[in-house]
Amino acid sequence: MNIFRFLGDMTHLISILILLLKIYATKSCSGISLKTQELYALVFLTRYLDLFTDFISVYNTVMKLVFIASSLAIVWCMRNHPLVRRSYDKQLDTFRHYFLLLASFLLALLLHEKFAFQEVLWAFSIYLEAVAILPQLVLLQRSGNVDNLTGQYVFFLGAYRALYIFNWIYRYFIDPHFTRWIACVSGLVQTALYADFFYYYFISWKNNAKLQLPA
Amino acid sequence: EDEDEVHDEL
Repeated sequence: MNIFRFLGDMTHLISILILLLKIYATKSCSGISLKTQELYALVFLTRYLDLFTDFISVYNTVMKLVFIASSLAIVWCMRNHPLVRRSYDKQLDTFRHYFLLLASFLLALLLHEKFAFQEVLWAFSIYLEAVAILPQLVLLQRSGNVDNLTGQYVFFLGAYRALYIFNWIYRYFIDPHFTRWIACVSGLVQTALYADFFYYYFISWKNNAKLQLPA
Repeated sequence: EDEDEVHDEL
């Protein structure tokens, strides 16, 4: 474990706590893409298949359980909670996320560390996570003004993988045999997808103005 | 033969 990865995991956890706070405190999920949340739940379920077979550390196991439980709870809430589901921007959340599923799965069949069930699904989860934010970014552009908590949620979500890039650089310097090309290249793509969001987030922070994404 | 690489990252 290194400071970059620990900060990355904490940033990821903070983003999830912000989303849970928004849904719990406002009983609303306006501006949140259910499709992105469903993709994240799938990312965690397919990535943490080794939850019961490979014990790495208490920290690792606890964090995996937290990520799986929180992502499923958010999807369940957005689908079934009477107040929350009513605030879901169904008509704006129209990104065809099934294409992201198919593309990630096909790529995982081609590019993986080992052609084994768990490894192909692990690679699938890495590719899927890289593009899972797309429905959310499209929804933000369509919904115009972004409420504060939603903006913070997306910011921390983007920042976590950027910190992981520093973690991979650090691990590579420590041990040149450390090569995680699949995770690293996907992490770069994932972070790049946030580039314009980060730009408008920075502008709104600098001008102390409301976060506005151009349509 | 490199041992099965365990994914130690989240």
